Amino acid sequence: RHENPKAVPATPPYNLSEYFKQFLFPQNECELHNFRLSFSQLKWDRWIIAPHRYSPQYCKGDCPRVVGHRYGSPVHTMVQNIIYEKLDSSVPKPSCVPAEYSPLSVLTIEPDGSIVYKEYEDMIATKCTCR
Amino acid sequence: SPHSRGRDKTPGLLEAPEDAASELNPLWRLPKGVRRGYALLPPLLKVLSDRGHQNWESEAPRLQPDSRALRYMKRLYKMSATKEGIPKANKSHLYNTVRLFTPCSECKHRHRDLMKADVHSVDLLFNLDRVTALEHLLKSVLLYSFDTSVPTSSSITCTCHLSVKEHDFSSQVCPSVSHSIAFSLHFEVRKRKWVEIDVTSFLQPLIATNRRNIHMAVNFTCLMGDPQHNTELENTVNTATVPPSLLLYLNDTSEQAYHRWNSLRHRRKSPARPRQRNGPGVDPMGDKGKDTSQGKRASRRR
Repeated sequence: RHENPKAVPATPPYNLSEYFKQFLFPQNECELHNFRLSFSQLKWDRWIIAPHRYSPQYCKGDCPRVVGHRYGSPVHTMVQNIIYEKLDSSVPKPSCVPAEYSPLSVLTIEPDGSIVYKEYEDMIATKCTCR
Repeated sequence: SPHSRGRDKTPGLLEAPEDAASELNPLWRLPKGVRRGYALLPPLLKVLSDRGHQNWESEAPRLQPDSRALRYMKRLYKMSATKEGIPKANKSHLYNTVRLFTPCSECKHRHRDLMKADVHSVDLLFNLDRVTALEHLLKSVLLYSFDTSVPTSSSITCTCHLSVKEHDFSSQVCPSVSHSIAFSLHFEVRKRKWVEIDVTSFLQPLIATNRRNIHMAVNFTCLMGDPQHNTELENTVNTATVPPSLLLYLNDTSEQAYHRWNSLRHRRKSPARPRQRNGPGVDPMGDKGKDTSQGKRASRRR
């Protein structure tokens, strides 16, 4: 490395899987990102007894032009890309959005002092898609 | 959620808190009957609608529940959900909502002529306004907590005299009708000091007809010992220092609620098996309470 620094690759070789990954997957493509909050941040912990923390996650990234089965996107997604590129660029490109969710159980105190345990649908994003 | 937006053309199924609803345009408002009981949604909407200033913290103070009731519900939460707060997927329960109510008023009086060992009779009034029209009752339980002085693993025999008073304002002849029942139960007091008395058959008709004020008179007397083993029934046991709470196991059929059997059906590739009926006869605890032989027979039949 000292004789000819130019010949050395930019990333250190010891993290090979990460190194090769940049060639397999395009950068910044649509994927699920972790996000964790605690209800005390929102000052809701006075009436939300459980859970203390909640990980809703979120989807972020670019949608490739040709959306293959990898995203489970409907054919309409490709059609929307064609509209955007060939016909009317005011039509937005497909967006990276959640495709699947998992539920969340919440224990809360009601205004009248009663206590409710409820299972809410679609509270945690578990998978992303382009559409 | 995306799929609901497509279906009913409203921009989103968010509930407006009572005081903020009036400012929203009618499109955003849910029917009143549907709005109550979605404890999570009003503050979500408030945070979103109060852009820029944080006055959503100044919410009206809430009545604090009894600490024992809170402890009971925390235990129920741990049994029903994982550490991350996700409902446990072991199909053991059919309910997706459990509500615990403490009586809002109590009249203590003594019925001299009821039982000699009578120590405690209470008149209970439960206000069930928070139960919405889409929350269907699966099971209701009166929850008694023993005070700590009762030695664990002691044998106790209790007699319970329960009557539900139904105020029928439309009828002149007998405005107040009561259904009553007397029964006795015998059990060993374990580490957990709770007794659940199933009152489903009592409350089902009232809740199904949208009665939200439930008036009960309960006489619950316990004696140490077991009459069947001819032990002398000794001194009375001071069963509860607080009046019993009322626990409702409900199946919420609204879109916001998690429908367990729905997601199970998605996960299972094999043809769907006949859908389980959600009637009171179905144990809301799922198959956890059934003995294994019955479970085996069911699987064999299947």
